[in-house]
Amino acid sequence: MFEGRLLQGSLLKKVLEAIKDLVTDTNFDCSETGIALQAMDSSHVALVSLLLKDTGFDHFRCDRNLALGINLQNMSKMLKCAGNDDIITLKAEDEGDTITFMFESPNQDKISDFEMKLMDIDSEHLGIPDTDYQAIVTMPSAEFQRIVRDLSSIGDTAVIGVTKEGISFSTGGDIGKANIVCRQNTNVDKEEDQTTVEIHEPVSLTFALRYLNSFTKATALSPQVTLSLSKELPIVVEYKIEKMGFLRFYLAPKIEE
Amino acid sequence: TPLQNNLSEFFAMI
Repeated sequence: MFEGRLLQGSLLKKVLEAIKDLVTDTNFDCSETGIALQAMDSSHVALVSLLLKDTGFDHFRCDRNLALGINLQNMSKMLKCAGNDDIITLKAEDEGDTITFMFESPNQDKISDFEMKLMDIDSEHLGIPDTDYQAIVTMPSAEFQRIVRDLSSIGDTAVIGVTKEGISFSTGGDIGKANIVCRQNTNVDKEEDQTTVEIHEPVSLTFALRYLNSFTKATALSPQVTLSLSKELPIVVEYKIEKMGFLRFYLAPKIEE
Repeated sequence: TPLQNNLSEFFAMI
């Protein structure tokens, strides 16, 4: 059987909110090392990769590897019934066709069980090679969210460029153009407000803002976001999940005709 | 308008 007890249940609620509009159905792959998920959006342009390590759970048991096929909209409906401070436990039998979500209120005076039907999903796993990215930028996640939202009101695509000075986001549309530069900034009081640039080579790539906007639904998971870019490769937008792992989004670049 | 690449052009299906 599989059982995972998560003291900070709100993390799971936030993960679902971040991915449920991008991916419809996906397998949650449970093993003794944790829960992993990999899924593409329906147009095969973006990919979600989630890792929740067993060590981040208060209690974790997985007797044999299980692929739990889940409709994310339905799981989101169930998790919305959990309080933000609730402890969430996931349970599934080896041969079962359901998953149980148990919600415990912080002072243990309310215990709720929700059972959800599982589905059979043919997963399409992609092999993502280890890559030394040409540029890696870490910046405040709220700042990235704001930039992507602001640019979305002006254009459909953004050119993301990284030089040793910083990262730039540019767009253009019927009403005009916009260009935002965030400079490397490590002289701030709080580490989470820093913008850092690691660069081997300047890089500039074009991406659909609609997808970048969707990724920023994960902002609540982490105060910082890491953008990894290489010429002619998908961008990686990574939100680290404290003590547990990460939520990563990959987005294929656009190419000039 | 630039063309949208597909992820399968970068990553192998496994």
